[in-house]
Amino acid sequence: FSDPASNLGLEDIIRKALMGNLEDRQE
Amino acid sequence: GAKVLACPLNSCPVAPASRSSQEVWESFSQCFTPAVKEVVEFAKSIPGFQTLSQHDQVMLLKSGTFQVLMVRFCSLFDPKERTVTFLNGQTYSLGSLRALGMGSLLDSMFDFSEKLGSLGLEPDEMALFMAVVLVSADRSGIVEVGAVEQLQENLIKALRSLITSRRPDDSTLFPKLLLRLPDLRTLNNQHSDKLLAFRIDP
Repeated sequence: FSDPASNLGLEDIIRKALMGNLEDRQE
Repeated sequence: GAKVLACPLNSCPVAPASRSSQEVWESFSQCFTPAVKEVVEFAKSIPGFQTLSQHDQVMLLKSGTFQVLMVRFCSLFDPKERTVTFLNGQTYSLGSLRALGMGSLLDSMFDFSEKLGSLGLEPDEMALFMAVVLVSADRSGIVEVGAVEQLQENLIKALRSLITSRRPDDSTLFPKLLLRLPDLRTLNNQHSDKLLAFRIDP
């Protein structure tokens, strides 16, 4: 539990939002 | 037995005891996810942010998202009336929020909102300040520290330039604004403790 952001699912949301951007740019 | 997650982003801050902690958390997650996505979109609009490595972008967002949201939603806190308006439209008094378990974190949030609000920033100044907040986040886990420092320096210069050009007679505003950064770090730590307490001891 030393990394709240990871445990709260925040990191997943951030990664997906950033990756969505990469996909948009590729299109 | 009711489960409480008294965050202004939570549309259902008090859940019935019959709901499991997992259900309460998933419902809350649906409330904060759009706000987090907006912070990511905001970060992407910061000139230079997308030139950082993706790893460092994630690290800054992980440690800075709450702080950006705190600045963005400052206006939900009314220090005069001592109330907080949640995103569900409901306004809660300080007393009722204390009863829901928001103690020192709430006091710190009111204090911060009052100090930031008193500076009377314009929307573009506030946006630039949020950019500075994001790149000033905790550096743990950052690989290309130099690139982040350079971006931070550029953003701070831009913020200083904007503020001093608009208010040439007020030399105190910019330093006052920078003093809010450590306040946000402290708030971030208090907030993390609160969330962890819910996750560990729901």
